[in-house]
This record gives sequence, structure tokens and C-alpha cells, in this order.
Amino acid sequence: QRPVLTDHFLVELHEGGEEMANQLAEEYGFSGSRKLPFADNLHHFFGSGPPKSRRRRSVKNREHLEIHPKVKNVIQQEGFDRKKR
Amino acid sequence: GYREINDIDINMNDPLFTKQWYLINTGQADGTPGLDLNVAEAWELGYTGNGVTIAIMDDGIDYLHPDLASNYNAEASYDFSSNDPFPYPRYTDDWFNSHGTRCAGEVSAAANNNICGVGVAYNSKVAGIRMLDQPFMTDIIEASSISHMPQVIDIYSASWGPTDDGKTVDGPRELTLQAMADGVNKGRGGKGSIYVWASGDGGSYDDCNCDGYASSMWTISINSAINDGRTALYDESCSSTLASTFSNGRKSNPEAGVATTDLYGNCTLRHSGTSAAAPEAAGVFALALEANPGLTWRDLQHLTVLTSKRNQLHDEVHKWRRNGVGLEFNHLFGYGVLDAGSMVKMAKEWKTVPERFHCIGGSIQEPRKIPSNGKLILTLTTDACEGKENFVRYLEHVQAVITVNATRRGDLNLNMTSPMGTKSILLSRRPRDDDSKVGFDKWPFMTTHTWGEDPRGTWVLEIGFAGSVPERGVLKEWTLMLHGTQSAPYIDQIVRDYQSKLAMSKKKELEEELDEAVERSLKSLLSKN
Repeated sequence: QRPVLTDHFLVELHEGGEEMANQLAEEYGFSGSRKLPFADNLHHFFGSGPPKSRRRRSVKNREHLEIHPKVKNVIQQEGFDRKKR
Repeated sequence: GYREINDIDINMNDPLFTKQWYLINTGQADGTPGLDLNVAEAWELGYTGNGVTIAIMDDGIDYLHPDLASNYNAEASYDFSSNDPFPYPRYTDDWFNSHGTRCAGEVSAAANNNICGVGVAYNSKVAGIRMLDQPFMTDIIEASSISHMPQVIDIYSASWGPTDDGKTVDGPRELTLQAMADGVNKGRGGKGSIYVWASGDGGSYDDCNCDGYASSMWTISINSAINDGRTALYDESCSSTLASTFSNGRKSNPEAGVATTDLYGNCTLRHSGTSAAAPEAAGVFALALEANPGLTWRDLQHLTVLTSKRNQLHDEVHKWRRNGVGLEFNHLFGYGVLDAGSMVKMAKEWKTVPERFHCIGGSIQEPRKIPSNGKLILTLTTDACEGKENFVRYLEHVQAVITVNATRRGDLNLNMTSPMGTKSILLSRRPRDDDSKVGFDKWPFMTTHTWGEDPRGTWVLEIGFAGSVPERGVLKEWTLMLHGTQSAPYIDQIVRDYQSKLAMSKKKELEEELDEAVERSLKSLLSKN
């Protein structure tokens, strides 16, 4: 079935560290961003509106963010199941 | 694993301590005396987890709990479900979010404070990583959790995974794999983060080799036995399980569960599932890290293989067998139940194992039909990259990367036999798995059963159907991946107990090294003549 899309985004920047990421996150309506410690320019943008899953991509945030000159790539995160054992 | 019970003079005033049979089993709750983690010996040697931080990746920790607060590491904690530094469990009226708090108590509940019980590593620090409590999991949340503060957190304990419904094949996604690789290479100042995983609760309908977290080489996958040594009915068996600890079982006795902390300052006697087994293992590993902070992620796996005990574990289905170098293993329990006393003693004098190499032992890429009756048998003969810089002579993990499709995936049975004759069940029947489309696509089935063996020679893969209705299938790829060392990992280790697995393995390595040296000198003499 079609993947469930969440309000978590993987954002890859051309340059500029956490400050740039935080600034972009705020500018595009995310509630925050966090750098991924194991990679150079990968950031986690989260909280683009009410935390809910949806079947359609969040067009507004994603497309606008994607065309920003500092941004290299934006991947909206798929949601999947994990169970407590 | 027998010891005189009354030799143990551990006195704790914690009310549940005597009910924590997995710490000291005196036969309470219909259990078997002596069948426990032998933590008493480690504690008496002075190892209680000082200086070690264990992270519980789960639904949060009640860090205000009086039995956890003193050992809570707030600096190393984070809440990825709510994006704040306070991983406190979200209230539900059905107690759903008690999981992480119960796991935390097994590892780090304070001792002698007259509250609940005692953690395996009761002087360790416990960090909360709340990451399960959002509508869906995402790769970025898992990766962020697994890579959270790897220079502060030593051990990450996970009591969750893909759905254990006997028909799911799933594992870490791209970012999480990257984070894990980063952790084992750079975590703990380069010694490698320790990932402990609960193998699965799918029972005999499932196979934990279909869970990419449990069957990863970078995680120590832990199964659980119950207090009389039998398997718990929810246990999944698979060849990637390295060892076992304890959890609740089929006993009606209410005190045969796992006693630990619970939400809002409560205690419980009923923590359960392989969820309870993983934190116990994390606690034992914390004791070993206190004994030797220099241990790498691989050292800990070697120590697990060498010090785990068969003790009185009893598996009605799979026999205990010895692999090609004499190490005894069981398909469900791995190399046995963890023995904290033995592990800290060996850890103290342990010399880090030699560098690890990776060799593609061979690959078959032509599609081969799997017969409806009987088996498809393939062989790969390998020199394990001998003569090349990535020669693997002493095995650690072996992966069979398999691509296969079938009219009923759940009826597939995969077995692989090593050149030294060790037969490993890579995949057993999963009667609920009716997939006929996806199959397995480059799925890395992993076995720990050939640990220490010489991989040179012929490997045999057998694949067939184990169902009641004739099925069809095609095997499209079998690639053999060998991981291990070039030089003997135990030959320089100090042996204190001449009955131990280490003594046996070291002796075998010496003999083999000698044989090979003689062979090489004969060859060179012959070539000169």
C-alpha cells in the first residue's frame, strides 16, 4: 500500500551548519531542526504543522524548501511500524 | 554453572531483591537453583557498573522514580518523540508506556535503598531515549536515537523491532544503518558503541533472522530463557542470536516474571518478553565494561561467546551442538546464558582481538529453480581470500546474502553448512508468511554458529520447502560474506580456568597455528629442492 508520510524531513544542505538549518526550519514553518551526528550536512526538520500522518506529500514546505539555494535535497520521511517486545 | 548458593553473601534490603531470580536463583518461584546471570560473583569482585552509561531506547523513563533518579543520566537523555530533552513517558490509562521504565530498572535500579529491586549494574547510569511514542517510526528518528551522544553512552538497549507477526521481513533503513556503522566505528572513542537487541516475541511462528536489527552483526541479539531453563513460548529462534538471559515464562507462578521498577514510583513483578532479556544483557555488559573500559564492540561479542554457559538451559526442539572448533551452541539460546562473573574476570585481562577483515567467499548469481519436493543444494568452495590482504582465517560472523522468490515465502527453509561441518538454520518455516511477491531481496542472513572456524573449503547451501502444499520458487543469488580475523584471536589471551572454552579454543588455535607453520616450512623446503 502507499507509504505513510510523516512530518519529519531529511534535509541535506550544500553548506552552512546548524545555524543555517535552524534559520531555514524557522523560515519554512518547522518547529525545529537537528543535525544528524553521523553525517556532514544532513539535518532533521520536524514538526511541519500538527503532528499527524498523511498520504499526500506536504507540498508547501517541501517544494519551497527544495528550491532554496542552500538546500541540496529534501526527503519527507516515510512512517513504518515498530513494536515493543 | 553450579555454585554453592549459601556461598553468596549478598544482602540487599530492597523488597523485591529475593524475587529477582535472574540475579540469584535459589529455586524461588519453582525455578532451578543456580540458573541465573551469576551477577553475585561480579558484584563480589567489585563490579557494579560504575562509570558506564546505558541508554534505553524505548517509550521513555520515569526518571523521577526513587529507584532510578539517582542513576539517571539526564545529560545523555533525549526525547525524539517530542523533540525535547525530557524523555518522560506520556500518560495513558492502560499503562502502555511503562516499557522503558521497566527496562531501565533491570539495568540500573539503585541498590540497598529499600525500594523495588536491584539493577544488574546498580551503580551504572541509565539514559532515556524516548523514540517509540509517536504515530509512526521513521528512519530519521531511529538513526537519531542510535547515534545519540555515542561518546557518552556506552551501551544502547533496544526491546523493540519490526512486527513479530511471522510474516514481516524488515530491518534498519538507510540512515539507521549509517548511524549504526558510525557507532561501531567511532562510538566510545573508536572502541565502538554496544547495541543490545531483544531477538523477538514471535514464538515458533517467526524467525528472528527476518529481523534486520536482531540479525545485524553490529547488534548483540539476546534471547530469553525462563527460570527453569526452558524456552519462553514467545521466543524466536535464529542463527544470529548470540546468547540468552532471562525473562518470564509459561509458569503460573506470578513471581516467575521479572521484578523491576514501574511507572510513577511503582514496582512490578511482571515485566516480560524478550524485552526483559535485553536490558539484563546490557547490565552484564556494563559490568564487563567497568572491568575493562578498553573493550571494543567485538571484544564483547568474543567474551559473550567464550563465557556464556549452557548451564541448565533446555530446548525441546533444537539440540545443543559443537561447531568446528568445539564451541557449543544452540539454535535458540546461542552460546548459552550470560555469566557475569566469568565475563568480568576474563574482561579484566582481555587483550583486544586482532583487526577484522571482510572477504566475499564466493557468489552464485544464476537463477536456480527450487524443487517442490526435495532440496536445491548449492556449493561454494572458497579460499577465504587467502594470500590477499583481506584473508579471513578465524571467523566471527558469516552472512549469506540471498535473493529468492517463492509462491509461499513462509514455507522456505534455508540451511548452510560450513567446511568444518557446522550446519546452521538460516531460515526456518514461518507458516503465517504467505508472501508470493516480495521474497527476499539481497537479504543478509547471518549466523554466529561458525564462530572461530576456518572458512576455507566448501560451503553448502540447502534450500527447500517445508510446507504441506507443493510450492515453487527461484533462488537468484547466494553470496557468501566472511567476516573475521587473520590471526588467532585467543592465542595471546591469559587462561585462568583450564576447563574453560577459552582454554579449549586457545589450545586448538595453537595446534592449528603449529600445523600451518609446519606445512608452510615443508612447502618451502620442497619448493627449494
